[in-house]
Amino acid sequence: PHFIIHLPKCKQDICFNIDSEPGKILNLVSDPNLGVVVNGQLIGAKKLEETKTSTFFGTIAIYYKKQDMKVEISTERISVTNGKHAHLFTWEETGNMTQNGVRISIKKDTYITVSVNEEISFMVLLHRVWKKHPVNVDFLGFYTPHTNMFSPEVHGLLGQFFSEPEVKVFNVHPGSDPKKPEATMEVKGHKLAVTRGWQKDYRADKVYGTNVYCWFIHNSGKGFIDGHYKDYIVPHLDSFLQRP
Amino acid sequence: SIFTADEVENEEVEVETGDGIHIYSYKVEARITSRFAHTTICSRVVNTAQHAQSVVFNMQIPKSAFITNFTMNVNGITFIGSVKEKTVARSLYAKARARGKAAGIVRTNSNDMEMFRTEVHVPEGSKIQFEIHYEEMMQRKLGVYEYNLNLQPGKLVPQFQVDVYIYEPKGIAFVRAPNSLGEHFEGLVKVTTSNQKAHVCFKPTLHEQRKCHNCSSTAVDGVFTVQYEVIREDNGGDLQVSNGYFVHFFAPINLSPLPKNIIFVIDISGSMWGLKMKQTVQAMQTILDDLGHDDFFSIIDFNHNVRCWSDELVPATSIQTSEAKKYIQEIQPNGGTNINEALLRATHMLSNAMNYGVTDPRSVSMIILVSDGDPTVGEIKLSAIQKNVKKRMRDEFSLFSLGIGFDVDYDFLERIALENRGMAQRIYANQDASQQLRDFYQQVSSPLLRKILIEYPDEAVTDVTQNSFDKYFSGSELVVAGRVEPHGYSVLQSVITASSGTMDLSLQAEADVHELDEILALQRHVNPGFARQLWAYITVNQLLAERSLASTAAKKRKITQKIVSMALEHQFVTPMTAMLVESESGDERLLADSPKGPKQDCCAGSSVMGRKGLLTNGPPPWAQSPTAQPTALAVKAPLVEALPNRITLVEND
Repeated sequence: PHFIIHLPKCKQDICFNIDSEPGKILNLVSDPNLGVVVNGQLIGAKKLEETKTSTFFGTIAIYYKKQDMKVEISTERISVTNGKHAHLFTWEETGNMTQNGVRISIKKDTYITVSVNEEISFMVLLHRVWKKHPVNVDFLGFYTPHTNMFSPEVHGLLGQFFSEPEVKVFNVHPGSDPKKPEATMEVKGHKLAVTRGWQKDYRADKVYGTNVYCWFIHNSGKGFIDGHYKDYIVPHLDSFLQRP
Repeated sequence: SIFTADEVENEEVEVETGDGIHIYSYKVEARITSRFAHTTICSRVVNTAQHAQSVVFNMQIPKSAFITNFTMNVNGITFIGSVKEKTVARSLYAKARARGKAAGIVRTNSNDMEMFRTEVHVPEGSKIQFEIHYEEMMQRKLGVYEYNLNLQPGKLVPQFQVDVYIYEPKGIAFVRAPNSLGEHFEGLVKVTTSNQKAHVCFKPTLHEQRKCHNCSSTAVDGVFTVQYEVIREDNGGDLQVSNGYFVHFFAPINLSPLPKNIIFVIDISGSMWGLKMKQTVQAMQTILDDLGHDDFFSIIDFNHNVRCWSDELVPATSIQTSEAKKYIQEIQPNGGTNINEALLRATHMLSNAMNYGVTDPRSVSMIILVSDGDPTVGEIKLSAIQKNVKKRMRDEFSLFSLGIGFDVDYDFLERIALENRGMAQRIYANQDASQQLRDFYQQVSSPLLRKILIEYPDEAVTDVTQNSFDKYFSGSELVVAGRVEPHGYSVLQSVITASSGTMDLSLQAEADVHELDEILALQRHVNPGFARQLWAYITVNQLLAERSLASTAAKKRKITQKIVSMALEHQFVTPMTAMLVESESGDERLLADSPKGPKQDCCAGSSVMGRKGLLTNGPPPWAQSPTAQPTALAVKAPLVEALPNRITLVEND
């Protein structure tokens, strides 16, 4: 999956890919103080592409510990579990559910939003592909606004950027691809070679997406994210990130 | 000829039945389109005897069905049915009767079926064709729609065929045709299914119909059953628009049940002694075992006194339920019946539990009353009991009534249940009563949603049937129907709000206004007018329920007028209408009237014909006594000569 991090203070968008294996669960947001965790489980494409399996998010799980409430969204169905109560929905329906400050909205075949106490909200977007496509599979996109009011303890592949790092981009020069200039980025004490490119935001246009121009970090976000991407692999869909 | 060439050929088939009446063809076709079943039964008969005699057409029809048409053709004279307001039909019938040109169609009651029986006296060689149509909505119970057809041809039939065609636009999950007719017919029912369509066919040959190799009697005698379920992808339900009407089937699945607080109020008066009590105890053993860990319960048993197994609701732990089972087993029925006091005690117990916060605020509180008789002790005026209970029942409580046998005033039990957000069921006091009690309990044991409101844009629809419901139970279905404004939107939308175990839900459903009609137009064996008839069916049934709750005569009259008007427009034989069956010339008439409810009847669970007190006249006097007719007359005799001067008629109201 590709990640786009919007940094509002420096008005930059940074992007990176995480290449992992199907079945692995990546922690996206982990806020132990608020008791909110978001994890995504990877699925693979149907076939290898140039010796590599493309991976996507097949399941996104949002767990709100204080209410013991778990929202598990896959490309097939949506399950909402609260203690021993479980409700199942499909992408075929449109509806809202509210419970103790948690609001879940499903827009048929399009997206789901989950908001907690009107302070935090997430959106999961459904990408349906042609069922008989030889390679592609249905997958999910995950969006979270930078206005979310997480605690300072928030972490995760996305969560760590709610506290905006200082980013400096300099030494912009032409790259091997004339459309993609290269530069040096200074972030978190690292100097990284970055490439200008674009990634897609599918919220406004689900089919073609909207290009978001960003500085691309190579090697699975190495140097931009804290630690290694493997540090963000968690055992269960409701696991909080264990910080080293 | 009223017979097809095929059937004429079949006249060669010799089916010796002794009485000279040969049924050449018995065909049933049911078209179930989106839960609405239209059944046509057609029987073709010849009197091959050397004398005139009576020919009987007997059919058992589900009580929940409305007869919509009956036609008869005797030697080329066609009798056509038309639904009329009851007094009009009776008056026309009376005139014909006065001229000796009338015959009766009798309808009587059995457990779930009512008998439709007509009998004509015809000369030798006469060919008669009977055709009856009736319509009903398939009710989803415990996750299944069940279509039942009573097959009792009484004789071997060269052309015997049952076809059940099912069309469900959202797809069929499964179709089953359990062999309910006995081992004899094992493997003879053919089920063909595709995504949205199913065809169930039963076509036994003459040989297969025979009870034994050389027998001349038929083994076809019983209920032919087809069960099916539809595919449900959407918790918002299946909204369908056709022919200017909409139908919305709401049956969400995959929701956790709500916890329940349940008080069993059991009649232990003397009349319960014996089988009824034994069956109730048996049922309660299972019911108590089925209670969930989140449930609270208690038991109140009453005769002239009211006793509580526990004065307050207790959690349904294994210890408590086993204590309760022991208590029930030791009950010895005797004494009178004090329904009023028992129900008031139950409401008091529920109120206390709620006031003291014993129960979960989102739980469902229910009283299940099991009684077999009218009140005899304490308050015995039914209207006063109804009033007392209504006054004490909170909006959060529901009352479910189970009336065992026929000594009970079922109408009262139904009224009191409907008025208090519950429902009623008659339990037939036979060996099966325990199972009936358990089945009823199962239907209400898993409430999934509370306070369900199904809404549509005001400007898009009119004449919407009941759209707010107190509860939705797992395995059932809520159905709302209405008219769609002709110049409205191209897509009809609906918003459903409800409260589940832990959350408040708001779901949406939508349907294209034209799409289904285009699809139906391409289908065979469907009923394109299903939505209109389904809407009318639901409306009439709701009006009948409203009528029974009407507090004044004026209100009742107004509702009656509405029912009559709907029934005339949609040709339903209801308790307020009757079907007049007339010859083309209009000078000979038959009347199909609705039967009396089995009230205060003595013979619970007995066979239809064994029941007393239903027929005001005895069986038709000519039924068993063939009378010879001159041969010359018999061939081309007008029916008027053959019809009896005496009539039989079911009276009601």
